[in-house]
Amino acid sequence: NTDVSHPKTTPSTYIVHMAKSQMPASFEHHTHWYDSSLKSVSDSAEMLYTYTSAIHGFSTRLTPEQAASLSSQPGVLSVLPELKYELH
Amino acid sequence: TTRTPEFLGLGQTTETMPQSDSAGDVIIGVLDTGVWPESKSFDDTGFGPVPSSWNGTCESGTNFNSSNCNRKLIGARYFAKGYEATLGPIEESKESKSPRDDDGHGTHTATTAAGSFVPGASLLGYAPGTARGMAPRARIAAYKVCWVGGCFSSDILAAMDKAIDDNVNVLSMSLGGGNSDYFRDSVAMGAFSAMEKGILISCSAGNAGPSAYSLSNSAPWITTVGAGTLDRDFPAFVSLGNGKNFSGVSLYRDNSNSMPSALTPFIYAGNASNATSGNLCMMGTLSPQQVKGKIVMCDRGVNARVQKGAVVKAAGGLGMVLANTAANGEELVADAHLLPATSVGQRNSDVIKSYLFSDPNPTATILFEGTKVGVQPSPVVAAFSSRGPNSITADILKPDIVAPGVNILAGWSGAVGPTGLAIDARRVAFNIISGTSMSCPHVSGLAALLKGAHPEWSPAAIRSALMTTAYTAYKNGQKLQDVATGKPSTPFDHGAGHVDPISALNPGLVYDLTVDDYLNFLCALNYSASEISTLAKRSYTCDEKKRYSVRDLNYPSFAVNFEGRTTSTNVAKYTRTVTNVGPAGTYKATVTSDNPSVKITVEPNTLSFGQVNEKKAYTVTFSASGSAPVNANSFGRLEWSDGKHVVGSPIAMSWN
Repeated sequence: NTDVSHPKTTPSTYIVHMAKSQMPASFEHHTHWYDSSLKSVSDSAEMLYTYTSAIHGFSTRLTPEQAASLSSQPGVLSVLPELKYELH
Repeated sequence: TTRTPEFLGLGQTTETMPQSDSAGDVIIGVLDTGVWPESKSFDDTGFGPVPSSWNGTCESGTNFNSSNCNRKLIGARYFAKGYEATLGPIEESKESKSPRDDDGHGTHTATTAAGSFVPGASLLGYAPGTARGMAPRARIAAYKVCWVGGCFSSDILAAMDKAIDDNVNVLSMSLGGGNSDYFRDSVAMGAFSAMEKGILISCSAGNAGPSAYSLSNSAPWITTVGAGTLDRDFPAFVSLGNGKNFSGVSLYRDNSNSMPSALTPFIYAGNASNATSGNLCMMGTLSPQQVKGKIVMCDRGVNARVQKGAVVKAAGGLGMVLANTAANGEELVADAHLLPATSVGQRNSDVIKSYLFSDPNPTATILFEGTKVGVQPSPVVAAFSSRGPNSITADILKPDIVAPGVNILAGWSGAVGPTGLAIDARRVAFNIISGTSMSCPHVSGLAALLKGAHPEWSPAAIRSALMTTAYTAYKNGQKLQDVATGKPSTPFDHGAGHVDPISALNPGLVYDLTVDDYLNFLCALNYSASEISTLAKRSYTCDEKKRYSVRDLNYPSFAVNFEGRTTSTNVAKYTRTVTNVGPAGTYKATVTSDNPSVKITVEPNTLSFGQVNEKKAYTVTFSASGSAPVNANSFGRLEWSDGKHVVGSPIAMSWN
């Protein structure tokens, strides 16, 4: 299927929650660990934001397949799709 | 805002409020559409240096640079990476890629919370007075997270992340996104971390009322704010050719005398269109031949109210009568229409329609009466204000409180007219709009006032003070009304009641909460270790031997859920701990309930306090005998009083 809009191949934004306490000692900084986790499922994906105070984790663009794969990585607590909020 | 300070007992000036030096050290972070820094509401005259605790900055971007901040507007940031990743690059010719507010909403909420005094404020002459925020000495930091295409959770989280690091004291968030478990809701997750840092988070309850279960932002570490009316109105009457007059509201300013004083041909939009939904006055649906030179009656719904007026105007209409339908009932929301127009309630609109359909040559005119204050009863709960029960955690009563949210005047963006329509070339310094977006920053500002007066109080203590001193009856003793029903409102509509800031400054007792209390609450919800870790950013192990209960969360209200289909006695026990924040005294408990079949006992029913910060626990037992219809609700109230302070808690009882 070459349809580029096929949902399985279309990237969307996810918020990845990480268990910072589970960071392997081999990483000096949590952002390196986040990046390594991300690169394990996608060579090209980049972090939009890294979060340190509101949550532990980052946001990035992934395909649903990549998101599912990332959610099974060690230290990954959840991979949640971006939601749109509205003004009240 | 004009009027709301007086309506809330704050008076025209700060002299009526204690203004400690720390009042100027309180920082309110507003997550919204950005800020219009040239608004006079951000005048920093008389402000001291920026608080030393402040870590934030004033970011540059389109039409915005660091010099736009001052000692009042101390920070401004924008977050668009998530938005751009989904919708593509921001079109900088259409919206500023910077903290600048091209929409108006963010300037309105920020100035409502903490705007400086601006004499001579009005919208086109309506709602005149001195405008000010609820905490005029507090500082403001704007975090732009909402853009033309919406507000994305990745950007909202990034803004909350920065606001926490920047050291804001209050976070005001007039936005929401449906209803999901707390560990899936970005606002709830970010708010948990903010709460841990001592930041009070005030969020709008939503505008999905009057339907039940329509709340958003219902996490117990968030202060959830519903909306009520003021004692102010903007009457604009419809006068029909048959001599009858009908009341409505409008913010239209007739500078060009375009509204003929004589009776004008009048037509129902549904009869001036070939479209199936012609009655709604959607774009391109009205027939100019049938509309030209006439006043048109349009039904409310689907498209924006002000856009209906623009559609009528574009088709050659001279005026518009906007008719509420069953969805809105008698709630009237005033708008600064582009043509002479007024909004009427459902009952009036039904009578007007019967005239339109029966008279062969119907005529009408609209008479604008300006601003009227002293309207009673007020406040009434707005029909649009989202309602409980809480669909995520039924045992936590939400909303927490209501505050002014209907026809609120506050600062506005210079980039857009008062209707927000692209064709509206008018520019105003202040605008009048409605929503729980408007009530939320009222509470944010009042929370900042309390923080300034009591810097040592936790976010839970501040919320408790606001809730337990809120009122649920008018001065004549009648209960607060719900405009959606015309009947007394319930705790599912108004929470603890309408905010009363002067009483909140001196609440007597508070229901305090710590981070551990909230973690135990998550255990009571049977959250998994992973879910707790996602939400609370830590490994927290619930004790398998401990019996956790949501009922034990030290919340200043009670949501009691009974099993409906049972003949045995339902018993629900709640433990609470109150902390004395006033003088020594003895408090006695009084319980009122509208359901005599539920026995409510408080043990002990007397609490004596000898010193400040002394804590005392009590238990409330609710015993419901026999069965009750499923989905039945009853309501009550628990009050502790030492004769000077009244510490009230709403009670909502449901049979499920």
